[in-house]
Amino acid sequence: STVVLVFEAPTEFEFMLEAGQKVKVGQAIGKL
Amino acid sequence: AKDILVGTRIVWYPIPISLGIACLAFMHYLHIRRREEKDKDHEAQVVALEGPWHVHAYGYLPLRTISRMWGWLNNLTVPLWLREPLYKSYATMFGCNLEEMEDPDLTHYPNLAAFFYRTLKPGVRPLDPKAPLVSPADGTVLHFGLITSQRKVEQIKGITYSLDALLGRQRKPDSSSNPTALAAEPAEGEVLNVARKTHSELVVSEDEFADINSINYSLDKILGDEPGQHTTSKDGKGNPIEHPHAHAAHQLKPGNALFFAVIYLAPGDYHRFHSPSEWSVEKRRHFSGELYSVSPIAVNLIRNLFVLNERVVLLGDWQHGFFSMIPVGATNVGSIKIDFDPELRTNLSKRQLNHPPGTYVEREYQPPVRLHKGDQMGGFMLG
Repeated sequence: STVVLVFEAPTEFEFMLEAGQKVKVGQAIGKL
Repeated sequence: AKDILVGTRIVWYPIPISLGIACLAFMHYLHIRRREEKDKDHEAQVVALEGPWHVHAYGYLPLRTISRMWGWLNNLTVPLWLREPLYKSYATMFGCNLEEMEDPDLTHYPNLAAFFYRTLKPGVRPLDPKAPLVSPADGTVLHFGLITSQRKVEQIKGITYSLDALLGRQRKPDSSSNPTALAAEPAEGEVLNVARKTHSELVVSEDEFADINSINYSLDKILGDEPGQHTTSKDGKGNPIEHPHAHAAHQLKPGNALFFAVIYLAPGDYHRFHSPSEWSVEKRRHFSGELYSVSPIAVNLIRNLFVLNERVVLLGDWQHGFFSMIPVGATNVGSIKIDFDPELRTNLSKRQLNHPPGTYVEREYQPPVRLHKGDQMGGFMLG
């Protein structure tokens, strides 16, 4: 199963992720 | 007979006006039906399975049936004596962290489906208080990035799929299609529309887009919420719904862009998903489709995977504008549950499913469902 997020954000939005990284519920995935 | 043929006088009478109108209406109805059938066929081609020969061979498997059988099997009650060894074996095989479970007594889970959908102890998933966006689920990040000005979402490096095909577009239903849709899924309560846009209709000319650095293209185009279409939506009592965000409010704000992130939940992961931010869900689109595996291997092999699979598209707004969350089903976890939408039924058999693959049934939430960061939204269940 997969969850896809599609969202609008200011262009300064930065992901705090790497492909293949494990994430947990509540963990930050981006910052402004 | 010869006398009748030769001697009978032909008398012409004018057709009653009402009969003429009825005839024209019937011909128009046939014309619309033919056009819709053509659209459906075209759409089916657009979302067709693509990939090497073994992908096509895989596509011939009755995955939806397998998925439902898997669900049935996993809902059988497991004998008490077998529960602990069975679940422990599963946990070892797929790397489940049993210490995080709210109820650590494995004998309390009557079957594997219940164990799979287990809840976690309060506090084991702290929310980042500063982050505007947090992970909605436990899993592995497959891909993330910026959506291009051509509205393409990258599945893997160099392979993209259409954002429109993922989220769906709404079109003005006509008199012949809407009653069918309404009858198609009565359990859904408020069936609004079935998308039948063809690929050519999805293409929006380039001049509708600004430079990606100052994106201001119309999300109305992406969502298809063009003026006039919103009046077709109905609430549970059949009353028309006005959508405050269906028009100008869906313009991307100056200086904003569209982003995406894809999180894969492995079989051992906690399989409930939570709200990634403060947002309100305005509508849900249930796309029928296949139930291919969404493992990283399948993602690399099957083009348009997220557009082919059955999914639930939740659309709404957050503080920066448009927001959407899309749980995508897979063979082993074809059942998607949305806590605030108990009428939603996924992974139905072909007999029960009344809208063709690639199309969707939409429901409006009136009023919109307001969610806080970390709120449980639903989950994936076995089969």
